Amino acid sequence: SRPPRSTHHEINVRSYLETFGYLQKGLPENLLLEGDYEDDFRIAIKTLQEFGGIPVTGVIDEDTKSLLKQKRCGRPDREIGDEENIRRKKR
Amino acid sequence: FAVQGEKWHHTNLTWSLKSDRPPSQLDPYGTRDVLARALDVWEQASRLTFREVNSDEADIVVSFAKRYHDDAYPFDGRGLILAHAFFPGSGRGGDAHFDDDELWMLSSNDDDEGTSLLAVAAHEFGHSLGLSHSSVKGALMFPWYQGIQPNFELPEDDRNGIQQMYGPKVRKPWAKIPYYPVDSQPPTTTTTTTTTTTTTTTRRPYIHHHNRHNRPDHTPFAPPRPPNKYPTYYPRPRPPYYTPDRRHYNTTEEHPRRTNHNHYPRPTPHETTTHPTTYRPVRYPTVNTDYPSYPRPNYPTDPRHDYPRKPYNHPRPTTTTRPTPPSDKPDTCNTSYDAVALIRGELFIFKNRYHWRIGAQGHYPGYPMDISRMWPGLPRDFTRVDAVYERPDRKIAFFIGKELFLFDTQNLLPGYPRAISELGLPSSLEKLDAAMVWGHNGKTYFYSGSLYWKYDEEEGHVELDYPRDMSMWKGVGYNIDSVFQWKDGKTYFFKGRGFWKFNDLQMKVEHERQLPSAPFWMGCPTERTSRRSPFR
Repeated sequence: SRPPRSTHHEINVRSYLETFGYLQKGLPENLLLEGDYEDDFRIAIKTLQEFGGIPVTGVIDEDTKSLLKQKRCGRPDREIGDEENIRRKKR
Repeated sequence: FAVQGEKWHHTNLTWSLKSDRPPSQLDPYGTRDVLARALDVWEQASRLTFREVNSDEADIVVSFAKRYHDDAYPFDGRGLILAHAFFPGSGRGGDAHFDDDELWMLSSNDDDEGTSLLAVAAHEFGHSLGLSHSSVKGALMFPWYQGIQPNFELPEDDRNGIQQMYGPKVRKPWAKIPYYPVDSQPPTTTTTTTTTTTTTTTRRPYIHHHNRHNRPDHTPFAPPRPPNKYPTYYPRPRPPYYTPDRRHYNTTEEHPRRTNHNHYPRPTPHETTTHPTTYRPVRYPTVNTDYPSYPRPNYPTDPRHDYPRKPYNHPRPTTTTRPTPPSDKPDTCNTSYDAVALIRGELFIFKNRYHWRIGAQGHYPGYPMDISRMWPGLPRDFTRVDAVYERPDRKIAFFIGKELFLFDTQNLLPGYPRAISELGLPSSLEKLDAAMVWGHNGKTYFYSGSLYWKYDEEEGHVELDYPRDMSMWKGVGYNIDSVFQWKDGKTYFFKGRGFWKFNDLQMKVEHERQLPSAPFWMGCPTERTSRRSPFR
């Protein structure tokens, strides 16, 4: 079953998470069929919060929104070698 | 800190500001000075040295660009993404790209409104040297911009990172540096009356010059030069030389003027009288008339001989050759494919100006046939198509260079060709490699070089998160020739004379080794393909 269509805001955050290595790029094309989007997204938010040194809540709070707006380097925070860590283990 | 894994195998690195992509809003001299200072932050903490060169072949090439700039990390205008750099390696490795849309500041204390180039450059050069992002707040390699303080020093986290990779800076003790000529105080030694000896060395303060990058040795003081054994009034001995006939080794005389050996020696009476030592008899080589002679450059020749001789012309049988027109008609069993597409349930394979058609009954006879006979709306002078696919609305799209030709069956639609940049593809893109509707999700994908795009057919525009790197399609590599979805629902990628079957769920090829295309798609005998073209 397809997950509910993401809001515009979520799409932007997802794009951010993908761009900087917290969500694996290209997975959405598969996840649309698998429906595992929610878990990955929440884990990615937590990882971002931990890396950015803000409270780890797993939701997009004010601190997270502020972090997302900050100027930054364009390189991903997690590189290709970390891909296996990003990918969620099969339940 | 985090070390990415790649590092430079030499420590004397070169850098350059790319001449055709300087900052549009900044003074290039000031920019170069700031870049040198940013590199100096790393130089002071490690064994690395940096030298500015004026070449795009430098290890670290710095450029300023806007939006899409031929890599997988397009800039986003002012704000958010400031710059990026590549890890050490050949080609693009080590290069640093800065977003030219940013408001860059050369001075570090007026960064309230703009962005300090020094802070960002120092961070990016950390990537150029092999460091990844650090999660330590305050570290230079922290990914979010933090500005820069006056008298900035490399934080401990980054210092540990760079020294783990390249080692700490080795500073030689002052007293051990030979200094010539002596214009400083030598070490003074004071011996006390006790058994303890105290050495007080008057050290010269270490003065760092930011603009010393054009010096080849990078040592703070130049090493001593050897004394000149040959003052200008005393002629230096000349190196020995061979006489032009290569038989004598002259060690004693001055070298003659060797302007043209073919004329040497032919001294004029004037020269003979003024420089008698330059005249020596030379034995001319004997000309062997049994063989045709060929000119030998730089070999003394005697003008009295007919030398070099004209080559002997053997009588040749007169034959009449009929000029054959150059044909780009491909060999069905030994060729790569420009494009492959499933159109109306039939397989069309394109190569040069020709195409094959494979229907339910197999190969159509008379093919390969000129593509223009099926689609006469294509330009007359085209030599090949780059990509072809059938859109969900059953229209047929041909990509040739920077243009899209859209056909309704065999008729070119009005308004076409259109530029592919109108689809949201970068205007710098010269051509597509392939296009397909992916059966896995029904979406359209474009491929070119190392990148791919997802295309929204309803919006008529590529989606915003793209381009992405082709590594997502594991196993097919870059610069593919074509891709399409066959009737079995599987995706097939083509490159060279082979193809891969792709597993859409696992997002990787089903077999790492390519299979030869000709036996599978063209029904050619396997032996012929394997014998004529050893397959990789």
